[in-house]
Amino acid sequence: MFEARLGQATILKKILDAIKDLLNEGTFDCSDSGIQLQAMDNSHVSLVSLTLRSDGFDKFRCDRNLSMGMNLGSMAKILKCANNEDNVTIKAQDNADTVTIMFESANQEKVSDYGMKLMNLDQEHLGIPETDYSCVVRMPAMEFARICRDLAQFSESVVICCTKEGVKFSASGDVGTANIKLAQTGNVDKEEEAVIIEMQEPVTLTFACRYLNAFTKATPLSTQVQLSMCADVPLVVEYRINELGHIRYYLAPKIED
Amino acid sequence: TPIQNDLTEYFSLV
Repeated sequence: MFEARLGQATILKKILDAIKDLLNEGTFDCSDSGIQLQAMDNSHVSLVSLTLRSDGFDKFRCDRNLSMGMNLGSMAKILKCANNEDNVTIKAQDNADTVTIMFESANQEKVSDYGMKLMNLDQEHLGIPETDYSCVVRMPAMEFARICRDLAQFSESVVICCTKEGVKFSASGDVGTANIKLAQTGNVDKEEEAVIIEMQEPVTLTFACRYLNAFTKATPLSTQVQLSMCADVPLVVEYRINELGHIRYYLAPKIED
Repeated sequence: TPIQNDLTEYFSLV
């Protein structure tokens, strides 16, 4: 028996919004410790890794490890039927071929349940090695989303250059060139507005705007985003989900032909 | 123009 309950459906809606542009389907691996999903997009350029800890749920029960392959478009349709403030419960029997998603209004006067067929997905799990990143940047998630959106107008690629002074995002194309520099915040009054850089070595890497923009669909989940970079390894873009877990996106850099 | 690399160039399938 698997049962996981969250106080507000809005969190689950935001999580789904953050992954459904990159993935058509995904396998939710459920265990004692929580729910994990790891999946590459169809082109094998980026990877989504979602972790939801069991202690972040209002109720969590997982008697046996369970892998639930879900069509994320179908799940999005079901979640549209929930009000943001509804409680949401995800339930499945062991070895079941369906999952039940139940919504309850705060006053318990409206209860709805939706059944969805599970899928058997070929899982391509990637082993992600521990990496000492040369630069780790923490910055407001809204600012990162704004920069990615703005620079996508100029080029398909954005160059991220990080030094200890700051981080620079650049793009150039037919329209012209664009450079956006963010300095490290001097005095951190409000942590959620800070730009913080931990640098071992400066790094310059090129990434596809299209994917960065897809990652920023997670912006409603977190006030800050963390970018971890190292020469010749994929970028990690991490959004923490308050008291529940995190979503990490990995993106292979573009390399000179 | 730079070309897009594949993630599996960096991370191995397990």
